[in-house]
Amino acid sequence: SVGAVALDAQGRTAVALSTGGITGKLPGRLGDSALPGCGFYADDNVGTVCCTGHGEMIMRAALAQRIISAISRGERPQKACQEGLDFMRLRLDGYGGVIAISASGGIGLSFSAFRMPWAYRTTDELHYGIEKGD
Amino acid sequence: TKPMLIVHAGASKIPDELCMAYLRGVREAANSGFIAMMESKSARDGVEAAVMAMENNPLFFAGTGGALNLEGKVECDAAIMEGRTMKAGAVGGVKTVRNPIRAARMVMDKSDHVLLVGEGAEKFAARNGLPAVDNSNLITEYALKNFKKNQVFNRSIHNSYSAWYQRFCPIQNPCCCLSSLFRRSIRMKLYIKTHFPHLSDRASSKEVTSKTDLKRICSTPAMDGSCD
Repeated sequence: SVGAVALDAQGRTAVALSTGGITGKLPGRLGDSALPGCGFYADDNVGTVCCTGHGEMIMRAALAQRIISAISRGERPQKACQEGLDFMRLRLDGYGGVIAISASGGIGLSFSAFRMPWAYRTTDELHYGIEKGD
Repeated sequence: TKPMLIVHAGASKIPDELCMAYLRGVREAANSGFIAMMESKSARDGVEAAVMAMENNPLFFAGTGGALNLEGKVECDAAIMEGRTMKAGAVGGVKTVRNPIRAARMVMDKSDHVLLVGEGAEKFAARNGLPAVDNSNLITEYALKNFKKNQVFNRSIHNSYSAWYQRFCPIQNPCCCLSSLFRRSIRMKLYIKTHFPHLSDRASSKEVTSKTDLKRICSTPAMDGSCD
Protein backbone atom coordinates (compact mmCIF):
# COMPACT_ATOMS: atom_id res chain seq x y z
CA SER A 1 0.00 0.00 0.00
CA VAL A 2 0.96 3.68 -0.32
CA GLY A 3 -0.06 6.60 1.88
CA ALA A 4 0.42 10.28 2.68
CA VAL A 5 -0.25 12.60 5.63
CA ALA A 6 -0.10 16.41 5.46
CA LEU A 7 -0.40 19.57 7.55
CA ASP A 8 -0.98 22.77 5.56
CA ALA A 9 -0.14 26.40 6.37
CA GLN A 10 -3.64 26.94 7.82
CA GLY A 11 -3.06 24.09 10.31
CA ARG A 12 -5.42 21.67 8.54
CA THR A 13 -4.54 17.96 8.46
CA ALA A 14 -5.38 15.30 5.88
CA VAL A 15 -4.51 11.67 5.12
CA ALA A 16 -4.86 9.54 1.98
CA LEU A 17 -3.92 5.93 1.23
CA SER A 18 -4.38 3.33 -1.47
CA THR A 19 -3.59 -0.35 -1.74
CA GLY A 20 -3.85 -3.38 -4.01
CA GLY A 21 -4.05 -5.63 -0.94
CA ILE A 22 -2.05 -8.85 -0.56
CA THR A 23 -0.96 -11.14 -3.42
CA GLY A 24 -3.22 -14.22 -3.47
CA LYS A 25 -5.88 -12.68 -1.21
CA LEU A 26 -9.40 -14.08 -1.37
CA PRO A 27 -11.68 -12.13 -3.74
CA GLY A 28 -13.75 -9.63 -1.73
CA ARG A 29 -11.17 -9.23 1.05
CA LEU A 30 -10.98 -5.67 2.37
CA GLY A 31 -7.94 -4.54 4.36
CA ASP A 32 -7.43 -1.76 6.89
CA SER A 33 -6.91 0.87 4.19
CA ALA A 34 -10.62 1.57 3.76
CA LEU A 35 -11.48 1.72 7.47
CA PRO A 36 -11.17 4.96 9.49
CA GLY A 37 -9.57 4.31 12.88
CA CYS A 38 -7.76 1.24 11.55
CA GLY A 39 -5.61 2.22 8.53
CA PHE A 40 -5.94 6.00 8.92
CA TYR A 41 -7.30 8.92 10.91
CA ALA A 42 -7.28 12.74 10.81
CA ASP A 43 -8.43 15.27 13.44
CA ASP A 44 -7.20 18.88 13.34
CA ASN A 45 -7.23 19.03 17.14
CA VAL A 46 -4.87 16.05 17.49
CA GLY A 47 -3.11 15.17 14.22
CA THR A 48 -3.20 12.63 11.40
CA VAL A 49 -1.99 9.01 11.09
CA CYS A 50 -1.52 6.56 8.19
CA CYS A 51 -0.73 2.85 8.72
CA THR A 52 0.57 0.08 6.44
CA GLY A 53 1.41 -3.60 6.90
CA HIS A 54 -0.63 -6.71 7.76
CA GLY A 55 -4.15 -5.39 7.09
CA GLU A 56 -5.87 -8.00 9.29
CA MET A 57 -3.64 -7.24 12.27
CA ILE A 58 -3.97 -3.46 11.83
CA MET A 59 -7.78 -3.83 11.82
CA ARG A 60 -7.77 -6.04 14.91
CA ALA A 61 -5.46 -3.57 16.70
CA ALA A 62 -7.47 -0.51 15.53
CA LEU A 63 -3.96 0.85 15.12
CA ALA A 64 -4.69 4.40 13.87
CA GLN A 65 -7.19 5.07 16.66
CA ARG A 66 -4.73 3.70 19.21
CA ILE A 67 -2.01 6.08 18.03
CA ILE A 68 -4.32 9.11 17.76
CA SER A 69 -5.53 8.48 21.32
CA ALA A 70 -1.93 8.37 22.57
CA ILE A 71 -1.13 11.67 20.81
CA SER A 72 -4.29 13.27 22.25
CA ARG A 73 -3.05 12.29 25.71
CA GLY A 74 0.10 14.33 25.06
CA GLU A 75 2.38 11.55 23.80
CA ARG A 76 4.96 12.58 21.18
CA PRO A 77 4.00 11.23 17.71
CA GLN A 78 7.21 9.20 17.32
CA LYS A 79 6.71 7.41 20.64
CA ALA A 80 2.99 6.89 19.97
CA CYS A 81 3.78 5.27 16.60
CA GLN A 82 6.46 3.05 18.09
CA GLU A 83 4.21 1.92 20.95
CA GLY A 84 1.34 1.20 18.58
CA LEU A 85 3.54 -1.01 16.41
CA ASP A 86 4.99 -2.75 19.48
CA PHE A 87 1.46 -3.53 20.66
CA MET A 88 0.56 -5.02 17.27
CA ARG A 89 3.75 -7.09 17.15
CA LEU A 90 3.62 -8.42 20.72
CA ARG A 91 -0.13 -8.94 20.98
CA LEU A 92 -1.01 -10.01 17.44
CA ASP A 93 2.32 -11.00 15.87
CA GLY A 94 1.61 -8.36 13.18
CA TYR A 95 4.16 -6.15 11.41
CA GLY A 96 3.85 -2.87 9.59
CA GLY A 97 4.68 0.83 9.50
CA VAL A 98 3.16 4.18 10.46
CA ILE A 99 3.59 7.84 9.47
CA ALA A 100 2.01 10.62 11.54
CA ILE A 101 1.95 14.41 11.98
CA SER A 102 0.55 16.00 15.15
CA ALA A 103 -1.48 19.24 15.08
CA SER A 104 1.56 21.08 16.47
CA GLY A 105 3.79 19.81 13.65
CA GLY A 106 5.49 16.90 15.44
CA ILE A 107 6.56 14.00 13.19
CA GLY A 108 6.07 10.28 13.79
CA LEU A 109 7.61 7.68 11.45
CA SER A 110 8.23 4.07 12.48
CA PHE A 111 8.09 0.54 11.08
CA SER A 112 8.50 -2.97 12.47
CA ALA A 113 8.53 -4.67 9.04
CA PHE A 114 11.71 -5.37 7.07
CA ARG A 115 11.75 -2.06 5.13
CA MET A 116 9.49 0.94 4.48
CA PRO A 117 10.26 3.56 1.80
CA TRP A 118 9.31 7.06 3.07
CA ALA A 119 9.85 10.73 2.18
CA TYR A 120 9.23 13.89 4.19
CA ARG A 121 8.93 17.31 2.56
CA THR A 122 8.61 20.82 4.00
CA THR A 123 9.13 24.22 2.36
CA ASP A 124 12.91 23.97 2.49
CA GLU A 125 13.72 20.33 3.25
CA LEU A 126 13.33 16.89 1.66
CA HIS A 127 14.31 13.81 3.66
CA TYR A 128 13.82 10.19 2.60
CA GLY A 129 14.82 6.67 3.60
CA ILE A 130 13.98 2.96 3.45
CA GLU A 131 16.04 1.11 6.09
CA LYS A 132 15.76 1.26 9.85
CA GLY A 133 17.91 4.13 11.08
CA ASP A 134 17.64 6.15 7.84
CA THR B 1 1.91 26.52 10.80
CA LYS B 2 4.92 25.11 8.97
CA PRO B 3 3.42 23.08 6.06
CA MET B 4 4.73 19.52 5.80
CA LEU B 5 3.89 16.26 4.04
CA ILE B 6 5.08 12.68 4.61
CA VAL B 7 4.57 9.70 2.28
CA HIS B 8 5.24 5.96 2.61
CA ALA B 9 5.22 3.16 0.02
CA GLY B 10 4.32 0.18 2.17
CA ALA B 11 6.17 -1.79 4.84
CA SER B 12 7.29 -5.23 3.65
CA LYS B 13 10.18 -7.35 2.35
CA ILE B 14 11.37 -4.99 -0.40
CA PRO B 15 14.18 -6.69 -2.35
CA ASP B 16 17.61 -4.97 -2.36
CA GLU B 17 17.62 -4.40 -6.10
CA LEU B 18 14.44 -2.29 -5.93
CA CYS B 19 15.43 0.04 -3.06
CA MET B 20 16.72 2.84 -5.28
CA ALA B 21 13.58 2.75 -7.47
CA TYR B 22 11.37 2.86 -4.38
CA LEU B 23 13.29 5.83 -2.96
CA ARG B 24 12.99 7.69 -6.27
CA GLY B 25 9.23 7.00 -6.27
CA VAL B 26 8.61 8.29 -2.75
CA ARG B 27 10.73 11.40 -3.38
CA GLU B 28 8.70 12.23 -6.51
CA ALA B 29 5.43 11.62 -4.65
CA ALA B 30 6.45 13.86 -1.72
CA ASN B 31 7.46 16.65 -4.11
CA SER B 32 4.29 16.47 -6.23
CA GLY B 33 2.08 16.28 -3.13
CA PHE B 34 3.80 19.22 -1.46
CA ILE B 35 3.61 21.40 -4.59
CA ALA B 36 -0.11 20.59 -4.99
CA MET B 37 -0.68 21.45 -1.32
CA MET B 38 1.10 24.82 -1.63
CA GLU B 39 -0.74 25.71 -4.85
CA SER B 40 -4.22 24.83 -3.59
CA LYS B 41 -3.44 25.74 0.04
CA SER B 42 -5.17 22.56 1.10
CA ALA B 43 -3.68 19.48 2.82
CA ARG B 44 -6.47 17.40 1.27
CA ASP B 45 -5.30 18.14 -2.28
CA GLY B 46 -1.70 17.51 -1.24
CA VAL B 47 -2.26 13.99 0.07
CA GLU B 48 -4.50 13.13 -2.90
CA ALA B 49 -1.82 14.23 -5.37
CA ALA B 50 0.93 12.35 -3.52
CA VAL B 51 -1.06 9.09 -3.47
CA MET B 52 -2.09 9.48 -7.11
CA ALA B 53 1.57 9.81 -8.07
CA MET B 54 2.28 6.50 -6.29
CA GLU B 55 -0.79 4.77 -7.76
CA ASN B 56 0.47 5.66 -11.24
CA ASN B 57 3.92 4.29 -10.44
CA PRO B 58 3.78 0.63 -11.59
CA LEU B 59 6.37 -0.34 -8.98
CA PHE B 60 4.06 0.33 -6.04
CA PHE B 61 1.32 -2.11 -5.01
CA ALA B 62 -1.56 0.33 -5.48
CA GLY B 63 -3.60 1.34 -8.52
CA THR B 64 -1.53 0.30 -11.54
CA GLY B 65 0.64 -2.59 -10.29
CA GLY B 66 -1.68 -3.57 -7.45
CA ALA B 67 -1.34 -7.05 -5.98
CA LEU B 68 -3.38 -9.81 -7.69
CA ASN B 69 -6.06 -11.67 -5.75
CA LEU B 70 -6.60 -15.45 -5.89
CA GLU B 71 -8.40 -15.05 -9.24
CA GLY B 72 -5.50 -13.07 -10.73
CA LYS B 73 -7.33 -9.73 -10.65
CA VAL B 74 -6.28 -6.34 -9.24
CA GLU B 75 -8.71 -5.40 -6.48
CA CYS B 76 -7.97 -2.07 -4.75
CA ASP B 77 -8.98 -0.18 -1.63
CA ALA B 78 -8.37 3.54 -0.99
CA ALA B 79 -9.36 6.22 1.51
CA ILE B 80 -8.99 9.92 2.28
CA MET B 81 -9.87 11.92 5.40
CA GLU B 82 -9.53 15.58 6.44
CA GLY B 83 -9.08 16.78 9.97
CA ARG B 84 -11.17 19.97 9.99
CA THR B 85 -14.62 18.46 9.41
CA MET B 86 -13.37 14.86 9.97
CA LYS B 87 -15.13 13.91 6.75
CA ALA B 88 -13.82 10.71 5.13
CA GLY B 89 -14.30 8.87 1.85
CA ALA B 90 -13.22 5.32 0.96
CA VAL B 91 -13.69 2.68 -1.71
CA GLY B 92 -13.04 -1.04 -1.35
CA GLY B 93 -12.69 -3.99 -3.75
CA VAL B 94 -12.71 -1.89 -6.93
CA LYS B 95 -11.33 -3.46 -10.13
CA THR B 96 -12.08 -0.95 -12.89
CA VAL B 97 -10.75 2.31 -11.40
CA ARG B 98 -7.25 3.46 -12.40
CA ASN B 99 -6.90 5.88 -9.44
CA PRO B 100 -8.97 4.57 -6.51
CA ILE B 101 -7.92 7.58 -4.39
CA ARG B 102 -9.85 9.87 -6.75
CA ALA B 103 -12.94 7.68 -6.31
CA ALA B 104 -12.47 7.88 -2.52
CA ARG B 105 -12.25 11.67 -2.79
CA MET B 106 -15.54 11.72 -4.70
CA VAL B 107 -17.19 9.59 -2.04
CA MET B 108 -16.04 12.17 0.53
CA ASP B 109 -17.08 15.23 -1.50
CA LYS B 110 -20.13 14.05 -3.46
CA SER B 111 -21.90 11.49 -1.27
CA ASP B 112 -23.22 11.23 2.26
CA HIS B 113 -21.40 7.94 2.77
CA VAL B 114 -17.91 7.08 4.02
CA LEU B 115 -17.27 3.69 2.37
CA LEU B 116 -18.52 2.26 -0.93
CA VAL B 117 -17.38 -1.20 -2.07
CA GLY B 118 -17.35 -3.43 -5.17
CA GLU B 119 -19.63 -2.83 -8.13
CA GLY B 120 -21.48 0.01 -6.42
CA ALA B 121 -18.24 1.91 -5.90
CA GLU B 122 -17.22 1.29 -9.53
CA LYS B 123 -20.57 2.59 -10.85
CA PHE B 124 -20.39 5.63 -8.54
CA ALA B 125 -16.89 6.43 -9.85
CA ALA B 126 -18.02 6.03 -13.49
CA ARG B 127 -21.06 8.30 -12.86
CA ASN B 128 -18.73 10.96 -11.46
CA GLY B 129 -16.40 11.10 -14.41
CA LEU B 130 -13.81 8.42 -13.65
CA PRO B 131 -13.82 6.27 -16.83
CA ALA B 132 -13.80 2.51 -16.12
CA VAL B 133 -10.62 0.71 -17.27
CA ASP B 134 -10.15 -2.96 -18.04
CA ASN B 135 -8.62 -4.81 -15.09
CA SER B 136 -5.87 -6.20 -17.32
CA ASN B 137 -4.59 -2.63 -17.84
CA LEU B 138 -3.74 -2.47 -14.13
CA ILE B 139 -1.71 -5.70 -14.10
CA THR B 140 2.11 -5.36 -14.30
CA GLU B 141 4.86 -7.93 -14.89
CA TYR B 142 6.11 -7.56 -11.32
CA ALA B 143 2.66 -8.18 -9.79
CA LEU B 144 2.17 -11.16 -12.14
CA LYS B 145 5.53 -12.64 -11.09
CA ASN B 146 4.55 -12.33 -7.42
CA PHE B 147 1.20 -13.91 -8.16
CA LYS B 148 2.75 -16.91 -9.94
CA LYS B 149 5.24 -17.37 -7.11
CA ASN B 150 2.34 -17.29 -4.64
CA GLN B 151 0.35 -19.80 -6.73
CA VAL B 152 3.26 -22.26 -6.79
CA PHE B 153 3.57 -21.96 -3.02
CA ASN B 154 -0.13 -22.60 -2.47
CA ARG B 155 -0.23 -25.48 -4.95
CA SER B 156 2.74 -27.18 -3.33
CA ILE B 157 1.03 -26.95 0.04
CA HIS B 158 -2.27 -28.28 -1.32
CA ASN B 159 -0.51 -31.18 -3.08
CA SER B 160 1.31 -32.09 0.07
CA TYR B 161 -1.84 -31.68 2.07
CA SER B 162 -3.55 -34.31 -0.12
CA ALA B 163 -0.48 -36.53 0.17
CA TRP B 164 -0.70 -36.16 3.94
CA TYR B 165 -4.45 -36.90 3.77
CA GLN B 166 -3.82 -40.12 1.80
CA ARG B 167 -1.20 -41.19 4.29
CA PHE B 168 -2.66 -40.33 7.66
CA CYS B 169 -6.38 -40.22 7.15
CA PRO B 170 -7.98 -43.28 8.85
CA ILE B 171 -10.68 -43.58 6.17
CA GLN B 172 -8.23 -43.53 3.25
CA ASN B 173 -5.77 -45.70 5.03
CA PRO B 174 -7.44 -48.39 7.24
CA CYS B 175 -4.19 -49.56 8.78
CA CYS B 176 -3.81 -46.14 10.29
CA CYS B 177 -6.26 -46.85 13.08
CA LEU B 178 -8.29 -44.11 14.70
CA SER B 179 -5.42 -43.01 16.88
CA SER B 180 -5.97 -40.38 19.58
CA LEU B 181 -6.14 -36.75 18.50
CA PHE B 182 -2.94 -36.11 20.38
CA ARG B 183 -0.90 -38.71 18.45
CA ARG B 184 -2.40 -37.53 15.17
CA SER B 185 -1.57 -33.88 15.84
CA ILE B 186 2.00 -34.82 16.73
CA ARG B 187 2.30 -36.82 13.49
CA MET B 188 0.80 -33.94 11.53
CA LYS B 189 3.15 -31.44 13.15
CA LEU B 190 6.09 -33.72 12.34
CA TYR B 191 4.87 -33.95 8.77
CA ILE B 192 4.65 -30.18 8.41
CA LYS B 193 8.00 -29.69 10.14
CA THR B 194 9.69 -31.98 7.62
CA HIS B 195 7.89 -30.69 4.54
CA PHE B 196 7.19 -27.06 5.43
CA PRO B 197 9.75 -25.88 7.98
CA HIS B 198 8.74 -22.24 7.40
CA LEU B 199 5.11 -23.08 8.23
CA SER B 200 5.82 -25.18 11.29
CA ASP B 201 6.02 -22.18 13.61
CA ARG B 202 2.38 -21.54 12.77
CA ALA B 203 1.40 -25.20 12.79
CA SER B 204 1.75 -25.45 16.55
CA SER B 205 -0.07 -28.42 18.13
CA LYS B 206 -2.76 -26.11 19.54
CA GLU B 207 -3.49 -24.92 16.05
CA VAL B 208 -3.20 -28.06 13.98
CA THR B 209 -5.24 -30.82 15.54
CA SER B 210 -7.38 -31.82 12.59
CA LYS B 211 -7.40 -32.06 8.85
CA THR B 212 -9.58 -28.96 8.64
CA ASP B 213 -6.95 -26.95 10.56
CA LEU B 214 -4.25 -28.11 8.18
CA LYS B 215 -6.48 -27.29 5.20
CA ARG B 216 -7.18 -23.83 6.67
CA ILE B 217 -3.49 -23.15 7.12
CA CYS B 218 -2.76 -24.41 3.61
CA SER B 219 -5.56 -22.39 2.02
CA THR B 220 -4.67 -19.03 3.50
CA PRO B 221 -2.52 -17.03 1.05
CA ALA B 222 1.20 -17.36 1.41
CA MET B 223 1.73 -14.88 4.21
CA ASP B 224 5.44 -14.96 3.58
CA GLY B 225 5.89 -11.66 5.38
CA SER B 226 4.08 -9.97 2.54
CA CYS B 227 1.88 -7.13 3.71
CA ASP B 228 -0.86 -4.96 2.20
